[in-house]
Amino acid sequence: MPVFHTKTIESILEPVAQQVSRLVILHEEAEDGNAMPDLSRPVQAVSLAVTNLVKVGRETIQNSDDDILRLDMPSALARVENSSQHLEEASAMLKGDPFSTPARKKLIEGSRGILQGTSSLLLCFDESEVRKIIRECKRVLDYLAVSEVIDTMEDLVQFLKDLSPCLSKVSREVSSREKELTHQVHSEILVRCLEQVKILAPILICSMKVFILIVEQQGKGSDEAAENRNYLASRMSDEIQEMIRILQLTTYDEDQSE
Amino acid sequence: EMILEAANAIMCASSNLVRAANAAQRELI
Repeated sequence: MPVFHTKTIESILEPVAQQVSRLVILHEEAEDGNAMPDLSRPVQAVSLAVTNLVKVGRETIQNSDDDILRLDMPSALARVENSSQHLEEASAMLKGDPFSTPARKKLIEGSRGILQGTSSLLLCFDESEVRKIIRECKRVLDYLAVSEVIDTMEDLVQFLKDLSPCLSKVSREVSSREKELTHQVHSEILVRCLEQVKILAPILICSMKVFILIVEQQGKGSDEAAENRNYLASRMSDEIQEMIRILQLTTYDEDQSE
Repeated sequence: EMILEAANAIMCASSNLVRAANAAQRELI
């Protein structure tokens, strides 16, 4: 089972995660170990990259209107910054004593911290992106709730004008998200829900039209037409709700989802 | 996204660092 729930996060973190695990194992197996080479240059490169991430991260926080991101991201940035400091300290200690065990421990601690902090940061950013998609899904849910009160052709035209771009956006974003997921089952559920929504949308519009025509002509069967329309709207809402549920899952929740 | 690029740059730099540290240990095993 994949550890990282999106392909982007996996591609960024996975190679280093493996190397850090290897570092820990090698350190344990080697016990006192060989003399460490001078790590000041690679540590300096990490520090520079961390400075840049902190800058970009702070800009992201400032420009975001997502309260959760604004709350969560600073601690992830602090973690990365502290870990970078650990690496610099380890590097300085190793320069004085290439066999220093505390320095090696600090090196491992720093490497792990960079990995975990970056992982938290990416997760935080990813969750914020997911919330944007969910916001669009909820807009569709709001429109679907309005379908029950549409009783003129003019309102139906306006309803369609409002719903269509929103639905297209959801379709585009969920489709792109589905391709990003490493969890096959979650991805397949999103595809299935999206297909259902695409099938149901024109049928719902048709049922709304039938209802309006019956009411306008004062014909029989308006109750049945309303019932049919409501049923279709609720089927679509269920599919959107399921998409929201799956979008919020990460592989860490997979026990619950299955 | 810039944040993804920045995170990727850190991971590349960390990868070089950890590889250098691993290389020294591997000689001993």
